[in-house]
Amino acid sequence: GPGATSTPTGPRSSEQQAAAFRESRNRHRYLNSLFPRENSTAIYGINQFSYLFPEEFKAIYLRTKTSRFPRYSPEVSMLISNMS
Amino acid sequence: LPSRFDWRDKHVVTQVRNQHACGGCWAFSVVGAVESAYAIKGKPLEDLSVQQVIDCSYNNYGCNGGSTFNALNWLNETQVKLVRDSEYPFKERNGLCHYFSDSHAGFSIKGYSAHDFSNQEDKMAKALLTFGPLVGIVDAVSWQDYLGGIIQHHCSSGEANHAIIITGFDKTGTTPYWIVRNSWGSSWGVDGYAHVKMGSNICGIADFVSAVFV
Repeated sequence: GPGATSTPTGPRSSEQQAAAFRESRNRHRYLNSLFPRENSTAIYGINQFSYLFPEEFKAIYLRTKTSRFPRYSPEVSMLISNMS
Repeated sequence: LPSRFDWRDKHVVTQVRNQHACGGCWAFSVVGAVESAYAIKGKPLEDLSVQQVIDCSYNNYGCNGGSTFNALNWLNETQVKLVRDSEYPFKERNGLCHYFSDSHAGFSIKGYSAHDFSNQEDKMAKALLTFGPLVGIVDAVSWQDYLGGIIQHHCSSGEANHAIIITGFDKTGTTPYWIVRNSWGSSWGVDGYAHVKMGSNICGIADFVSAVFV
């Protein structure tokens, strides 16, 4: 469709996967290093997506389109309550 | 508002599903909200067909992407009845739309709302309690590496690109957070869920929020 980006198709070489994995590991170290002592903050690490480059991950999994939603307001709240 | 609330505790949220390499998270989130809306109304909780939405929803692109707003609009305008997942199972790719007769059992919606709750996450929590799990769209670029904990950094509200379902919130700790169901399988994140800090529109979680009425 319009706006569709290229989706990685076909087998990926082991070199490519290894390179993506190395990049992921570096990213994890960076993300986890910034707020190490903040309790309960998110932890980043190896998972099923670690073998993908960010642009590949986005091309496959992050494909939701958005349009502007109207602001929520008390009047809307009343309207919705009546409707529901 | 309670300090903690999760529709899963009411047994009205279906199990986490896996979209695999199909960009159909928009369909998973809308179908998940419809499943919960009917369960809240007292119907049995069951998986409904995501593939039906991927194949049949106009103004969307199936596994190549889509919009939760267009999917809700399609459900509402056509009054199509979602059939059970077992009758129209997920295939991880686009397919031709299967049509069912009017007499076929299914679940339609009566309406929906779609609003920007940014800077009003307290009202968003109230809407969650009132209407059931909410469909949301977030910027999930950093979720590629997420393992657990509360997402409060590295997640801007710039470019929303991934649809999820918000099933609850937890304010009992020092950092209140939304409880967010994803569609990347139950091994991802916290049993398939993510925890996103409340109050700062982290990941843009309050920008594109929809509720389903049945």
